[in-house]
Amino acid sequence: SQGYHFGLEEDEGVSELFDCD
Amino acid sequence: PPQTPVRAAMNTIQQLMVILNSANDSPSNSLISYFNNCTVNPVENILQRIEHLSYVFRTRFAEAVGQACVEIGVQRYKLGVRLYYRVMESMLKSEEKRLSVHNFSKLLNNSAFHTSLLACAVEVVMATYGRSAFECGGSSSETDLTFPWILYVFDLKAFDFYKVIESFIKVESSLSKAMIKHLERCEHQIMECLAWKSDSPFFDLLKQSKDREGQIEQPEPTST
Repeated sequence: SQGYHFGLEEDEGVSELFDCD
Repeated sequence: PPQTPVRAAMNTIQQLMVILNSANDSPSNSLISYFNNCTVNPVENILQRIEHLSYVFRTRFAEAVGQACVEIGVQRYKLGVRLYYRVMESMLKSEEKRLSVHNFSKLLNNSAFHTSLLACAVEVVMATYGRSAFECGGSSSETDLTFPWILYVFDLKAFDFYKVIESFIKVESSLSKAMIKHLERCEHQIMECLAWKSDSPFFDLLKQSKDREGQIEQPEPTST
């Protein structure tokens, strides 16, 4: 949104980033 | 009326107030339900962390701007906590939909996740008020309380803070364009500088990745 470049894929979120998937 | 820097700042603050005036100082029923669904209920640790960081934040804020302004710091932190709960709830709803799971025990018991999320929420509040907090503090060059100050206050690794930024922007639809730009600048600062400090957990991840590569037969050497 608002020109921000989203880098996460559809199958990625905070759960994966904090190794909690 | 013509837009001026002061008017723009006032509008941004007002926008934040509208959102947070109706928000809770404590976890909503929906959040409590997520906590209860966990294998280990994280609520006590969450409340203790908020209490502890409240003291730390208040102390560091007073050190930076003077004891006379300590109440401003208390109010900023309080707004940050409201935003933290609000964004956490949105994040969990988004993750529930994406992963089709109801038990977020690992995530909700992860201290780095909570500290990063709270730091991001407080950063949004601090950046919204910008330099207005320094008016009673004297020298402005010594009292820049915007990012990365919050990392020092919360003793937080920049690499962990980085992990929440994108999801924060994604689920908090009310963030102004200027605030999204600010968070994007935080991201760039982490990528270009802060994540490369010698104590960054980023290097542990690189090592783990390299070790995994070593376990798998690599027919070709890794390029530079």
